[in-house]
Amino acid sequence: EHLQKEHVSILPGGHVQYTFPEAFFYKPNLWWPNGMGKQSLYNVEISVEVKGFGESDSWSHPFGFRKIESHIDSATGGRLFKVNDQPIFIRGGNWILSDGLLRLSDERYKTDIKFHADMNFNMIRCWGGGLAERPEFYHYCDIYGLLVWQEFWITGDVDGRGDPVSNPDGPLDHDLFMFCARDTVKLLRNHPSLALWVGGNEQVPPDDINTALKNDLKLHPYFQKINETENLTKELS
Amino acid sequence: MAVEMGKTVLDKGWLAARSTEVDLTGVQLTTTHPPAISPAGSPWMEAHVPGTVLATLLKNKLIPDPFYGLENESIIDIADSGREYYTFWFFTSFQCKPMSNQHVNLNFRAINYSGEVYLNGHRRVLPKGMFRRHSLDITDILHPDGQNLLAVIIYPPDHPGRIPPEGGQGGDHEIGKDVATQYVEGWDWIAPIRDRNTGIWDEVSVSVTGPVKIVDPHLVSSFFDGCRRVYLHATTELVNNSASVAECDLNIQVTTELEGNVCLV
Repeated sequence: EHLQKEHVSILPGGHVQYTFPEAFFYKPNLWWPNGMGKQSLYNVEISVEVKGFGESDSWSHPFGFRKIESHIDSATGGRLFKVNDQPIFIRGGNWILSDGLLRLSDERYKTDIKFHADMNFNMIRCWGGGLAERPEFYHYCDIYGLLVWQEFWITGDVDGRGDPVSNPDGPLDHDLFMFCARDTVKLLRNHPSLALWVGGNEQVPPDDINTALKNDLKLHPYFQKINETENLTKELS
Repeated sequence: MAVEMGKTVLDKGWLAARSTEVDLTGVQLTTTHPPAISPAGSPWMEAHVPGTVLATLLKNKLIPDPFYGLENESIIDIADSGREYYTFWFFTSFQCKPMSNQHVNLNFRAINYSGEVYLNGHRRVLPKGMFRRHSLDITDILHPDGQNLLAVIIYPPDHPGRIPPEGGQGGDHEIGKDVATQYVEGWDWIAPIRDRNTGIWDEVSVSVTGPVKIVDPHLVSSFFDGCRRVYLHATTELVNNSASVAECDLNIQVTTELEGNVCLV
């Protein structure tokens, strides 16, 4: 049941979005953060064959089955996380980037991130004044079980604070900011280590950006419905 | 015989030169006058791609290592040098000769901050933004003999800012006007980065596909019964670059490695 073939026709110059029928897994090996279990990864491969040509393109990605939930605790004001329905005590480190000259090699990422895992951390927070980290960074967080808290590029440089006072309304080009945000989400969204997107460093982005980010990153209505069904099932049981 | 499908990373053989020291145009660099490191006095040097302009200058021992002692103080800041000083050309060549029904894209996973690409004399623009991918369809501008010349000029952020004498959190905050990393004007934990991280700072690649290309698949899982029942939801974009209807068989396969090279489908 984990091998599917579907037929699609695409018009000349056409651009389509296609959703496969959902694939069912019974008791798959789950992906767990460092210290809670194995970081089980499956390989998902998508390929397209075109009649009269043969294989036209292929794509593959390591994928981990994990469910991450978080909410702000009203008693402490802290954010509480659950992974695969289990509460997790977060032991995190702050991260800007691996090298100020952006010599970001695979080896360097592997070493840096393994070091965090060896320190018994289970989360890395990518600060909003640094980078949206690269796929290689996320790959090793997938491998070593580091959850990632990824912030967008909003800091005290763009909220009217500081001396001299910074621009109070974020970056000048809000459309460009959102373009970059959307593209970054598409680049990173399949990594199981990706736990949380945050608007910026210790603050809320300008209203229009914040609204757009929240709207773009909210749960798709289909999954909202699934969540409601699941909650209903829980109540019934 | 078609060229091999898939992605080839361009991370070797890059040259770089300060734009103010290059008299040639992008068209000339990628047609009649490809650059070389020699003779002595040539402005061209081996480049660190991916990496920043400072990484290239350090690789060539033209600046001291800014992360040792107070060496950063001896590197001129972009506020004093002007943006032109850290505007650099990058150059490389690559082999690619697709068949008529294949399509080729040149991909930049990130540059900082904007630029122009010249491939075999043809110009393309890389718009502003440090955190965006650029993918250019270069199928029609590849050289018939398969040997392709690529030059890229990269411009620094539009608002590199100035570092106040007392330093401080985020300098004068001008960098925040751009969509770029903001620590580069200095923070409480780091000295200012003199080129503001200008450069081709992430992977460059060439990808070859057939008529239909897979774009940005999205994988999501949903969980039931205490994570015992799990569903994988996969969505992908598909682009037909050909001039005829593409009849496609779309496959998805999920495997897990049991032991060694034994996989369960």
